[in-house]
Amino acid sequence: RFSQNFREVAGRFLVSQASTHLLVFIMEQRLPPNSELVQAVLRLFQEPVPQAALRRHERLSPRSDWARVTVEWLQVRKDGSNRTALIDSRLVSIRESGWKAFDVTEAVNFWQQLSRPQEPLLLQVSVQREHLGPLASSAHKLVRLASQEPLGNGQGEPQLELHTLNLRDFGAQGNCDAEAPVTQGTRCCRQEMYIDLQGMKWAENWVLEPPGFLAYECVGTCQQPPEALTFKWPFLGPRQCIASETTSLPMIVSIKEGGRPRPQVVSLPNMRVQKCSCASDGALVPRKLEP
Amino acid sequence: MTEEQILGSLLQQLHLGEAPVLDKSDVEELVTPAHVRAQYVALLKRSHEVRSRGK
Repeated sequence: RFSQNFREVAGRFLVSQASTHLLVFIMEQRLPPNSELVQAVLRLFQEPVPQAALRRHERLSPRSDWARVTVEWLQVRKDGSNRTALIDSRLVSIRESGWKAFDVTEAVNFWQQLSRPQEPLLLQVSVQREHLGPLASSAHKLVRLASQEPLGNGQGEPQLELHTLNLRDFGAQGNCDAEAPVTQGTRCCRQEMYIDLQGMKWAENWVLEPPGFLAYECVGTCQQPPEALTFKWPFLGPRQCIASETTSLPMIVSIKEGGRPRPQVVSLPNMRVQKCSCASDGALVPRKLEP
Repeated sequence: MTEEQILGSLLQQLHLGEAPVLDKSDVEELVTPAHVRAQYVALLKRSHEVRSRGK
């Protein structure tokens, strides 16, 4: 509602054990092509605990009113094996009820990396004790997440909010136009920049290769998201034109060993820009999904 | 990218405190061995294939 492209996906409880729930979200065509996921929020409705149950809990286990709700991304591999990745975890009080929000951006990032849009997003939600040990509270047994039994009107069903930005407007444009000069209004792009190592005094006589290299640089500006979005996530800085992919630069240098110069190879990381993007400082850097 | 950044990265990789000073006479007769050149070319090829994700 507050994002330019707002999608809301209703989920279903597929399996519910005593403390673990498996949520299934059909994601096909939910994320527009050429868009960037800013944040994905999972909303779960915590049902109020009946007063009688609360009084019984106070009598039997007065130490803590808290339980831990953990969200994991679940992948079912082709060979049938499962793997999970911890996405978000927070404490909830049994005295509160209502919508609880979890940041599941990383889970959607993982799902995107699978490149199998027809497969649903699977989220495993578990309710556990606040902590383990002999004095641990059993408050977690009182936490009920709607709607294990649908209320009929969809109220309380788990929801997945997807906040995206259209990269056609908010992204970078690839390589700069060599003919057009870069001005304040130039959209973020990658511009050629030659670094002449031979012309650098400090490199004289010991940097043997290369004589220079095409480093590229990111220039131009990025369109800023709507104010409503920056209000919602104040931790996100303005979108800036930055190098999002880089490569290393190998060199041959001559170092004196035992009084004699000896050529050797060294590789300098992140020396050449491969891709420029618009990105906000503070935004999540997606973890790479291991095969 | 500035000169200082390139020099800083190079010194860091080589674990050096400052840029070495070599005379022209030190490198005039210097020949890069074939295995060093082969290693350089292999890294050059690899750097075109492997990209690292920045911030």
